[in-house]
Amino acid sequence: TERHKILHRLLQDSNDSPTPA
Amino acid sequence: PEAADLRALAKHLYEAYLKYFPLTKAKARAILSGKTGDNVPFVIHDMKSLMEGEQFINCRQMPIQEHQQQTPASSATNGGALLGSEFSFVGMTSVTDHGTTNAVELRFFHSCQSRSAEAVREVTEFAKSIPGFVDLDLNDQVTLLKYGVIEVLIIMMAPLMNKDGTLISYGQIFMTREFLKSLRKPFCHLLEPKFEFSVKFNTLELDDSDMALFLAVIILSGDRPGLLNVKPIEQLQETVLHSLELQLKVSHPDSLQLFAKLLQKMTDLRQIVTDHVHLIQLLKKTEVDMLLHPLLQEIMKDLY
Repeated sequence: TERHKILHRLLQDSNDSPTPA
Repeated sequence: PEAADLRALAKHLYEAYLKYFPLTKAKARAILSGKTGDNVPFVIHDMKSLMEGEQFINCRQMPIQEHQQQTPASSATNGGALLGSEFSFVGMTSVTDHGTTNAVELRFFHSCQSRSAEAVREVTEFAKSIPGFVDLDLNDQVTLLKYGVIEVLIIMMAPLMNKDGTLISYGQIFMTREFLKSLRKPFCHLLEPKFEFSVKFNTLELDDSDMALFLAVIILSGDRPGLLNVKPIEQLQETVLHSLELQLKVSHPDSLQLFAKLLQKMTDLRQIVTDHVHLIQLLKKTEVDMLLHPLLQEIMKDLY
């Protein structure tokens, strides 16, 4: 789904540490 | 044991909610009720106060000293910082009529979009924290976000609103409902339906931990158009629904049928989102120099 480039990137962006368990 | 798991899920989602959303309902209601002595919001109620306050819109930190008229450092605020330079949105004005109300309205609308785009990013991070969400088919994750995010943003606006106006810019500015209604067509129609919804929604008196669960329920809607694999989504939602039901019994023991009333709100939401999207599409046609943020464009394209 190339139509949702930005959403795709936001979803795959793992710039974040995993949330506290 | 099952109840313990449901309580653990509620706690986990609440922690993610606090982590990703900058302004909680608790803080917003404190500001609105004037309980916080220090940060009294700057009030925008007419064009003059809008121009004065414009420099602060979307700023994370307002200068501490009194809001007396300073020379605005730059008309751009940090609102456009989302996604880097992808689309620096704020401060984009038609050069010719910088001072007229037309330009001010457009600049304000662009600031709203910039903040909305940033909020979409916050909702995405929250969605990724829902156990099982990131394991879903990536296309379905996109579909759930595409159809759920505006509903979530409208629910998250409710705590910032009362019958007289709404907080913006992280609670630093209070913009009056009358002023928003006084903007020229069709801008004047943008927020009014959200005010009507929010005033009713706020009577349910949810707290932030209830909100965290409710947002997850909205995101995990198995009936979104175009979903490839509905089963796992419905299973995830069912678990969150059980957790929400238990949470409401625990934190609102004598609020009758709160769970049922809350779920009914989801049908109102869909109509508000449909009308909102149609209004934005109208805006794009009538407002020649109006730009739509690419992320919001992506979400609203072929939505309803």
